Amino acid sequence: MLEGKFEEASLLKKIVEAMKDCVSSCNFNCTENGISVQAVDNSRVLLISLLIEKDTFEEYRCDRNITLGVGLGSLSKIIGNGANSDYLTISADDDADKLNIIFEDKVKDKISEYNLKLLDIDADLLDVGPMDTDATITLPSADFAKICKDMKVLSESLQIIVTKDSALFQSVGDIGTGNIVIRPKTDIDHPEESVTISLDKPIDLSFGSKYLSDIIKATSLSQKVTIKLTDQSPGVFEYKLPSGYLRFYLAPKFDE
Amino acid sequence: GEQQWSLLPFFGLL
Repeated sequence: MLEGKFEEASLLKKIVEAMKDCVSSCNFNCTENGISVQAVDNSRVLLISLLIEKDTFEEYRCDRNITLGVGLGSLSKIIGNGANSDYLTISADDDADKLNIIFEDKVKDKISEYNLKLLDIDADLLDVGPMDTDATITLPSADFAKICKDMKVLSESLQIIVTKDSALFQSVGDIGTGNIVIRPKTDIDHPEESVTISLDKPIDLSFGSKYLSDIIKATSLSQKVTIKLTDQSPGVFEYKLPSGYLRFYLAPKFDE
Repeated sequence: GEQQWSLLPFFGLL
């Protein structure tokens, strides 16, 4: 039996919204420690790794490990019916073929209950081991989203060049070019506005703008995003949850 | 031009 109660429905809403355009369905792996997902988009260019640790929940129990195959579009529709501030409880029996979803209004005496049919998903799993990191950038997630949107008007690719004291985002397209430079900044009054760059080796990588557009749908999950880059390797884009994370691994582009 | 790599050369299928 799985039972997890979110203090606010908005958290699961944001998680599902951040994932549903990359992958249509995925397995939620539930253990006593929490819920995790690994899902790859159809082109196998973008991988999503989600961990919702037990401490994220107001209440959590999972007696036996269970895997719940979920259609994210369907889950999004049902979750959309609840108010952001509602308690949201998900539950499933062992060997269940449906996920029970309950919203409790915190003010009104109102309880809404839904069942989502579960799917049998035979998905590719990729072996993501620990990765070396040459450069790490942490910046406000809204700033990163704006950079990706602004650069996308120019090109299908976004080049990220990291040196000791700056990160350069560059797009070269048919209509022209764009450059945005960010530098480390410590904002004591507004720590969420701080920018940090740590570097072992300079980085010059290009990524598909289309995939970055999917990644920045996670912006509302966290005020900050951490980008880990390594030469000739997938980039890691991490949005922290209150306890856990939503991570995207994006394969870089290469010169023909 | 640039081509998009897949994740498979890096991670491989389990």
